[in-house]
Amino acid sequence: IIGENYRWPHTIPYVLEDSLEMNAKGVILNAFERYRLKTCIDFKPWTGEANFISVFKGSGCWSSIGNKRVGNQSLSIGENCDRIATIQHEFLHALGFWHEQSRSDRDDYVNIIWDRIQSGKENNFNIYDDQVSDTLNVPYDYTSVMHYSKTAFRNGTEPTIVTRIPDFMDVIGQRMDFSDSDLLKLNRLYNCSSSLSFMDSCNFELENVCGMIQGSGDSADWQRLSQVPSGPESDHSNMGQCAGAGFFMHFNSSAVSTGAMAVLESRTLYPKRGFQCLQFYLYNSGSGSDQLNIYIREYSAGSENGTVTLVEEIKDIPTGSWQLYHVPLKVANKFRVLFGGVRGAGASLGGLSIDDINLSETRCPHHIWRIRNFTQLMGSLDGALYSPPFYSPKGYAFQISLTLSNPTNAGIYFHLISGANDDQLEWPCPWQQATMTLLDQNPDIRQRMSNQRSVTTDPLLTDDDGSYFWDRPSKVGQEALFPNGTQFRRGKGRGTSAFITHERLKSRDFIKGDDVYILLTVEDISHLNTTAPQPVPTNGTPTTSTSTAPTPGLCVNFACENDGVCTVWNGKAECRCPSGDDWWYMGARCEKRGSTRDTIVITASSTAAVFAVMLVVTLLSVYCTRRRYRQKTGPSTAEVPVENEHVF
Amino acid sequence: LPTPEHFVKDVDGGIDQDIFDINEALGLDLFEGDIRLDGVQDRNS
Repeated sequence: IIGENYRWPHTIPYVLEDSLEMNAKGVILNAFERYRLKTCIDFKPWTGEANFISVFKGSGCWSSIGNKRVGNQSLSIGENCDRIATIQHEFLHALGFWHEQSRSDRDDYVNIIWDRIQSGKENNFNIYDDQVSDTLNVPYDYTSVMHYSKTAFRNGTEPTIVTRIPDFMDVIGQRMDFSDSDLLKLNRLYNCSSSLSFMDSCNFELENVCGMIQGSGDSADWQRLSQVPSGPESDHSNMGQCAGAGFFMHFNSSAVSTGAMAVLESRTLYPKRGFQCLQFYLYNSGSGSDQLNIYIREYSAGSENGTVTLVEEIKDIPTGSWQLYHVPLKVANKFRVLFGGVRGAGASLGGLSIDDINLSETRCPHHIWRIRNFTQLMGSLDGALYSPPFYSPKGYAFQISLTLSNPTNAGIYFHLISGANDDQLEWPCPWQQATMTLLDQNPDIRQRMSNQRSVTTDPLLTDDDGSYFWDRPSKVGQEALFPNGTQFRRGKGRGTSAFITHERLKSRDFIKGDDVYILLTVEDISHLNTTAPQPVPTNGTPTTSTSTAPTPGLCVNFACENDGVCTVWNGKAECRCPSGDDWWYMGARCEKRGSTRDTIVITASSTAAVFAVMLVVTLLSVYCTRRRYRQKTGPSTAEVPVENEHVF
Repeated sequence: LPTPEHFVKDVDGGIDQDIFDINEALGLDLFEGDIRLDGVQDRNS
């Protein structure tokens, strides 16, 4: 939408209202992370700013277009709207974006079949001219997350939108992630030149190898190659599809003796958030005991050459294929990442290779489920494919099932299973959010359009038979067997049969080298269930909202008055007091109210008081002086001659 | 492994609903399916 008045500041204040479902709250925070990674838009809990977005569970999923400057601007994430791309879509509306097919040049790219549209709904296919809406010099985008799908507002079974290029018929309407053009437009509209959480991406296609340097003091070097006789035959970025391209870095362990090391150091990196996720693909064609060590060289005051710390030793690297790895880092100062290839014992005909490195200040997934030889599973699998068992950080054992038998869609479900910690855990399982991500294996994290769904365990959710859905699997689950014959019990799965269509699954880089990766994170989101009072908005309507940040223990006995919000800063509880355009609360507990009117009153009354005091002092001075003069001149008048006398 | 169909709960009910489908099923008549205009929720062009 054209008009600077519609723009938000780069950091948007938000409130997640109590009405939101727990799962929706977690997904909204995940959607914010996608904005932080790929755009310069950031979000912060509202602390009294004049305009903010209030996300609530209304009827349906909807938003306004742009910043309406109304103070509290509502955005509804209703039932069934708790999908990450739906939330990204609604926030793009709030940031000022219409639907893609309402562009002025729409008819050049799609045909609207008017007689297939429900009567009275034709107006949903409006076009905005270039006085209202700007395309920002970005071509029409069939892959936009803001595009309707072909079935929008149809009155029968035939599509209402027909793309002029037939290949795009099933592309329009994706609800996975921002497309490249969505990002280009958003970043142009908001003059973005960087993002909060992206740090580096490297596929080694350029000869400068992304500014990486060979380590000093090691016994070998990494080489930039496009193939190695003993493997890999090609890089991971292009999988050998581009002749003359496709490079990776290789440590030839066959050419060095046991214990020798080759170190590859990244360029210098500057963290903002203090936590990072390093991900890369690794190929082993050397000895089974070759290993890759990940180090950090951190520069701080007094350590000119940096302090090197070993973060992770990657051992038992499978041979013969590219494999994805994630390494969580926690660095607060300027640093480099070091890849140390170490020659192990045993015969080696090749070595270690790395490719498609991405470093971002995001959380790593807790687990990776790699599914090999995926294409032969598609369509042939009658039933479900179960992941290996995993444990959440809290100790809950779980499993993912993937269903591929439906001819159109693939389904995904989250199951709790019986585990070693069950006696120590709380049942029914409260507020664990499982996020399941089908990874788009594009070499650049910013261009990935991964498909994600989340499921949250509601401890009060009951099943048809009255039992608690997320109760202990040994109580409500069914007996099952691991491939090694170990018996366990699996709880009911919750998820979707429409996770992704087979057509989309075959698109982009979801399947690469015949491998599919499902990234899994199960985190405790109980803290999102706590209600914290929020400041009174500028329109004067009090709201009660959910604090999105965990309410730490320090705040338990630290009450803030007048709807102040308790936060922990430098290890101490503090009150963030509400304020408006011309009023504010202050004091350690927001107990005092101030306003610009008060200031004017204080200034005026101070001036009047000073004037009154000065007047009294002046009058008194005059009075006293006159009186003294009279006393002085009274009795001695007869003795002093009157001539040559000064008189005031 | 075969999975008994009744042993999973499909939150989408087997249908891949898009945003405008969800809103339409709720009887909403929002502008372009999911856009709220100034102060008016139930209005199309």
